[in-house]
Amino acid sequence: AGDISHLASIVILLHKIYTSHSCRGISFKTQALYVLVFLTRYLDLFWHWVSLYNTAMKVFFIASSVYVLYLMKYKYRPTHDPSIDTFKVEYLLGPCLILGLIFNYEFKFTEILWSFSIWLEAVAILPQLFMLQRTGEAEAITTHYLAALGAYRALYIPNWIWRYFGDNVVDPIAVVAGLVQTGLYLDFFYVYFTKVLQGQKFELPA
Amino acid sequence: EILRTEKDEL
Repeated sequence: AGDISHLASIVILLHKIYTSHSCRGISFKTQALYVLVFLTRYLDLFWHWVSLYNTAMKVFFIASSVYVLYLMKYKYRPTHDPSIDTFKVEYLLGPCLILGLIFNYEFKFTEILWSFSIWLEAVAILPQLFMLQRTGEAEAITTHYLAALGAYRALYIPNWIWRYFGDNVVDPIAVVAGLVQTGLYLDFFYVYFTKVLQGQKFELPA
Repeated sequence: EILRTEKDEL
């Protein structure tokens, strides 16, 4: 369900860009961070086979994130306003690299990159949420995208509990980062459920 | 084995 929600979020995002011929309201910085997240995490495509499902999803996430970046940077460039997308990504990249160096399952390059990608994914939404807060409002379709994206990691949580009791395995890095990631959406979810799903416009209180 | 180091999730 988490993976399908993640997949759905990307489909909704592409649908929003296509139908409105615009990437207004979407943070380029957040989208660029996702490209970095997928590239650093899915390097193991080249040597670690899990399943056709796993491989297909990895390829889709890399390809679609690069494609969204292309749409924003070239095809719909005039519709993107960098003056409101001002979050400093350096504040995220540095700490995530440090977290990757401290918390990893083996002190080697690919494992550090994997851990870095987990931490970076947890906070990659911040430029987008920062932008949302600056503008104070969003199109309904953009909020559906964010809701699906936020629900994705939240839906992994029951799976981790299941695997703890069922398979007796736990991945503390993924669990802690996943809880942080979900936590960052709580404010958004509150407004989404109390306004957008009640048919009102997404507007933040002044 | 309690620590999952096998990368089988996305």
